[in-house]
Amino acid sequence: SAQRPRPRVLLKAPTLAEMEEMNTSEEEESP
Amino acid sequence: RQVTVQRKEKDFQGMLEYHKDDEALLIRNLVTDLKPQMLSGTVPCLPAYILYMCIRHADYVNDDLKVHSLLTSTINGVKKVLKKHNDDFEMTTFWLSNTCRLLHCLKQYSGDEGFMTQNSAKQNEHCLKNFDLTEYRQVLSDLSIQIYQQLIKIAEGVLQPMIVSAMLENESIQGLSGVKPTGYRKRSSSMADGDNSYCLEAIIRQMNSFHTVMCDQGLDPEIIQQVFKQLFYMINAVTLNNLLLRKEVCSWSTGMQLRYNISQLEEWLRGRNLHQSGAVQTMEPLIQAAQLLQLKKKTPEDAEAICSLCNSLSTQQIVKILNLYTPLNEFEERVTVAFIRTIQAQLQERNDPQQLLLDFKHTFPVLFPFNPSSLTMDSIHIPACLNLEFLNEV
Repeated sequence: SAQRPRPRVLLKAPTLAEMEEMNTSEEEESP
Repeated sequence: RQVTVQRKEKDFQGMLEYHKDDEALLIRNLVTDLKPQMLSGTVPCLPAYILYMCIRHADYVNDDLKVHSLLTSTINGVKKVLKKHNDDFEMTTFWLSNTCRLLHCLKQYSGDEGFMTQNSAKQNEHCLKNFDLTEYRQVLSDLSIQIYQQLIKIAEGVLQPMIVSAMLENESIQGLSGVKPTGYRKRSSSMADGDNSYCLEAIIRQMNSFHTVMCDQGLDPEIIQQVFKQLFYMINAVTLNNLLLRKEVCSWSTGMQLRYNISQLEEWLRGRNLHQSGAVQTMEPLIQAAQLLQLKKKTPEDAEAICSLCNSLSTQQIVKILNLYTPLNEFEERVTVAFIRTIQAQLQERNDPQQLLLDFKHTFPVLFPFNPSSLTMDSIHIPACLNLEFLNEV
């Protein structure tokens, strides 16, 4: 009998703006 | 750590494995340092397929942190490259095309049946097993909108300086120069810094160039259509605004030249199979303005014909063109005040917008319709020039 596929886990993503903020702060932290 | 590439092609399941420490190198070689020319002759949107195959392996081994990290680095890498090349039409097209393709892949292989209707059995085997990337699809969609806006800005910046001289000032119809109203002077040729005039052919050459780049980079046809609809709207708005402000171009002969130029642009759209894009419809106000310059403007019947024809021009715009209309010679009469009053009376029930000029910066909302690919992941070859030997085919 065909097995029902396991439900996939939703990966939470930051918004594009949040991603940019994180990226900017990382760049500022690095020398 | 062993970095030998394993090539077991018959067993290749369309996944690419890499060590976490190589993620930065992957993004550098595949995104930030990549030149679109390096990929000429390969399948369009190769970086998007490679990235999907990497995501798929991270999904396959149930490594959510690796998926998060790769998608975040990819998105930041694309943003960085776009910032660096913010006036490069080809580079911007390349990343719009790839970002949309990655978005299409995340839908096509999501496991959501609504996106799987055109998949082959083999493609269905290449769906994600563990993770739902719906939220990342939203981020990629937002990024695609940003890239599209950058692309339009670049194209508009190239075309805008050509529009007035090509559409209103250049005379390509033989013999028309003899029937210009007195006092007509080309503005662009009177500029101190040399001859800035362009002919319509220059606009068409430039649009050919844009179109070729977008097709070569595998940009979705629906997006190409939207780019040209937007560019044609700007040509319409800039030309009409100039016409509404310059007495010497409001003449029968400019109307004739303008109608000819618009027909050349329509012909170009047909030749490039873009006539269904809605681009011609955005030119309707300008088409009507050209006709208005050529119509008779004397009797009540003429007034009625103008009112029924010019339904894409506002009352204010029609009246302004009639007021500015300049007779060609002493045999042609000016438009009378009585005629303009008749027009105003006939149009008073219209609920027209109050502003005279068009907003030439207006942008139509962009849509990215789902466009699944018939390619299967296991058929994709990674060229050596990408320096991605550290990716293992699984």
